[in-house]
Amino acid sequence: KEIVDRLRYLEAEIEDLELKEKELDQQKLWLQQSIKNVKEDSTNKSFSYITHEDICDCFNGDTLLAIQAPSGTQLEVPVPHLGQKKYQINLNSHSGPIHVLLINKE
Amino acid sequence: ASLTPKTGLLYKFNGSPSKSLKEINNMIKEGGQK
Amino acid sequence: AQECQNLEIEKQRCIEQIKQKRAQLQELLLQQIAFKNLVQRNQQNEQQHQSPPVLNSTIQLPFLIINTSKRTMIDCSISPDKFEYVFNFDNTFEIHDDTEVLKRMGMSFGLEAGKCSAEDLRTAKSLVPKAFESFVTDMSAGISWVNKGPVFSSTQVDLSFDIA
Repeated sequence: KEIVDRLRYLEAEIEDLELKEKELDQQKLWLQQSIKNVKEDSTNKSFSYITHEDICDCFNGDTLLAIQAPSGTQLEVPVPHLGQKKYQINLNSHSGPIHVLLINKE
Repeated sequence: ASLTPKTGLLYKFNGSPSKSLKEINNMIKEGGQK
Repeated sequence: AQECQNLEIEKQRCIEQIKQKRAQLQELLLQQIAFKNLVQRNQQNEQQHQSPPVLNSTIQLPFLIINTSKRTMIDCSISPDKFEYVFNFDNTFEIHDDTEVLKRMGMSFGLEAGKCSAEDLRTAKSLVPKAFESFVTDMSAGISWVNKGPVFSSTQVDLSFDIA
């Protein structure tokens, strides 16, 4: 009887958790739509930039490359080979040119 | 040549989460440490 | 008893899924706060200076940033149509998206680290719909959503807030 009771209790718990998960999925969709609305608003778009100073202050002293690419552009990074100081990034776009900007405080 | 998960990591603009970039950074960092 | 065990496993799986989804929700909220804060800052700056920033001194969102030591040698090959790039580095690098950069700039008021002043908290709450305000307060106190999720129903959320 104990096991049967435990079984019923677990089933009810799982049902409750599944409902919570569905609720979270709905909220995530909502928030994603909300972010899309905000980012696509034309007024917001014209003010959605950062300055070179902003970025240099975040990465003090480093060489920086900014990449702007169309949606769907693939960025691939091969696993580095052991013993070799070689690292690679491949960028591949199918729908438009990729823009790369070298930002260097000096 | 096409990469597989064993040979490299992939990120898609406007398609992959930030987590993918963190995984790439960890992979590069580990490679550097080795 | 076997079925009990299977259900226990299923329950744990559900709990882990919920934790992951709450963390994703938290991340989305931080993204929205950071973006709106950036837009506000830039609007205020342009009003103060009564002009937009100097041409070519800004980077439009969205973008990725690759950072590496200034001693790194970078070899770059570009296809004529600029659809393909190959970068070779002789040192390690990191890649960050614009949301990460905005966080580093402080555009999310330190909420992700649970360090947010009272004044910044007021501003952050004004950037999200009312339904999420209590969660911004939780974040500012370092309370992660992972173990304590939203309790409101989705029907309470008002999308028209975004356009305003």
